[in-house]
Amino acid sequence: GPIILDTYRVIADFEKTSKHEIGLHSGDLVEIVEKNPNGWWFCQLESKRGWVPASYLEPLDGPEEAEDADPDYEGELHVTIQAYKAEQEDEISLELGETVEVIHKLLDGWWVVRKGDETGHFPSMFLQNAGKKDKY
Amino acid sequence: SIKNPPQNPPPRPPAEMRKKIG
Repeated sequence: GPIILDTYRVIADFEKTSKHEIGLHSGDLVEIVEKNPNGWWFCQLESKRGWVPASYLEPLDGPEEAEDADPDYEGELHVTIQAYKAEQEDEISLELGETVEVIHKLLDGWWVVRKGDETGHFPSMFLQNAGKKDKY
Repeated sequence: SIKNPPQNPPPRPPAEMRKKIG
């Protein structure tokens, strides 16, 4: 049978920065083809197809419904595979090769990670799973 | 076919939509 795609509403204007992305206007309705955990979703809007940031979309059915996984306060060990310098006050700066605990995997691709006493958002695409944390 | 997603982090949500930590 036909594949039914999820429809999402655009919540803010988005200007594309590469040819594989598509621009969006607030209020547009898009159909989602693929949800990549790095926060880029492949969608179609009328005859256009391309990647858009998941953070600019809300589900058409039940915008109040939380789609994100629950936080895991124990943390899941990950290693940074690329450095990132925080640009917002709720982000965390990390060098390449640092081990962190991922405590909340958000669909927008900006996961909440903990490093020592510091907690902040970090791009999931710069993280690699390092296996289950040893509790002992 | 679907091309690979962009290799740069997606933009953060608009300020008023950001989830608070905690």
